[in-house]
Amino acid sequence: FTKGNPKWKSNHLTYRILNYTPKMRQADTEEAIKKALSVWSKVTPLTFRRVEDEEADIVISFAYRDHRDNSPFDGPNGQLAHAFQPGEGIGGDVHLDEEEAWTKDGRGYNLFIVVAHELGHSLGLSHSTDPGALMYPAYSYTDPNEFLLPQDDIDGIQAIYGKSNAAVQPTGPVTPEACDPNLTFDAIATLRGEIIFFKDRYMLRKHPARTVTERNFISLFWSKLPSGIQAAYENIETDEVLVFKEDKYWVIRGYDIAPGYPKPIYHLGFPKTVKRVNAAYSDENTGKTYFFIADRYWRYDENKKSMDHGYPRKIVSDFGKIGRVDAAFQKDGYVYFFHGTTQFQFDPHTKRIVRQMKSISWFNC
Amino acid sequence: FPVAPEAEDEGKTLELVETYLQNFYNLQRDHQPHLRNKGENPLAAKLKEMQAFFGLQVTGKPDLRTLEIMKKPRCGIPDIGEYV
Repeated sequence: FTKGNPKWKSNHLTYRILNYTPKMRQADTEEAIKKALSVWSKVTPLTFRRVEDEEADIVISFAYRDHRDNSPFDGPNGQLAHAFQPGEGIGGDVHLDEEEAWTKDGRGYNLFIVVAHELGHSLGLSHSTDPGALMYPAYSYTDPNEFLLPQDDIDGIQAIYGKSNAAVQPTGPVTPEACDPNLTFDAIATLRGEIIFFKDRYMLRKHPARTVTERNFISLFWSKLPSGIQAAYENIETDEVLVFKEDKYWVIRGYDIAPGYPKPIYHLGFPKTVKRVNAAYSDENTGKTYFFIADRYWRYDENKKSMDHGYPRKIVSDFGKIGRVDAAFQKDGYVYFFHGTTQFQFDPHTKRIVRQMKSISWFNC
Repeated sequence: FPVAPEAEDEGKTLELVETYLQNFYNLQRDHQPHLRNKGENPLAAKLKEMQAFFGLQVTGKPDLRTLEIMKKPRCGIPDIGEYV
């Protein structure tokens, strides 16, 4: 919260777009600002009405270096924008650094994301220490089409203006904590000796020689990848990681997504009845990759580049009572299956489960 | 592991740290680090505040991870104190 808890007296606010950046089409700028306002109106009783050529509560403008508000901009990068807390005059106004590369996608700085953050200040919020929050001070890109206001920001703004009038109260994503005993994973893959745990729009990254687990946005490394990855595996032979979501898959090579992806999973030989993949791991010794879907699994031959015959088979008949598989990976000859907060260590040679652990056992909690 | 910054960058590093803490953590611009003052160096104190805010290891020293965060593009509003 901002010191003194400033807030607007009325829930019905006006906004005005004072000028535009030449780097974006006007319509795209207006769309980005409108979407940014809706981020806050969806979770509170607040409404925003656009006005022209008259006084407005929130005036949004692009400014250059010293623009006479005692807070000069610093050129490209660095400080991207700032905004003023609720109040008369300059109160509530949003200033965007004209020298930034404003865009409506993942290149440069996404105008929607930055305006949505600054509007948080215009409404009375200050910065959040939650790295996943919209009100976290450092810029990070999220695909606007996938954007969901995080719970931390919802809690903050509703503490000032109250809940939304919607029958069903909106909720938002929570930032995963490595040592949260209730943490479950969307997908897991090894990557050049590290283990990457995918969760919502985050990846938890564990290097065997470091005790600390690093948490990043998936978009930090691969901005074209969606959040909510459902399966992933590393093909060590080709130094590639394949990631799956719904009926599509991408091939990652280092920091790049291989051209021509995503591709339909049916190119791998799945029947059209399969709509998504739950988990996958690849056995570098045999060149076989195992895909887990509901209570069955398929086996793919990486050398022949085709599915083996005789599949799908029942998971329980070959892997024992591990239930549905959320995520899987192979390391040092063992396969680790994750189901909710439980993890099974499986020995593919004896075909036995040799140990059962908590899902977060890799994080030195 | 990432390579530590070269010694000759230290001047630049100090400038980056000072500007960042002045902009976002209310470090007074006229502070003079005194080699022998009893209290903690104000810059180190503010650096600790910034490290605590970002969930970094609170060392009071501009380590690599801290510098990495300071170089990230960000909002011009301070993280603490008033912005009027």
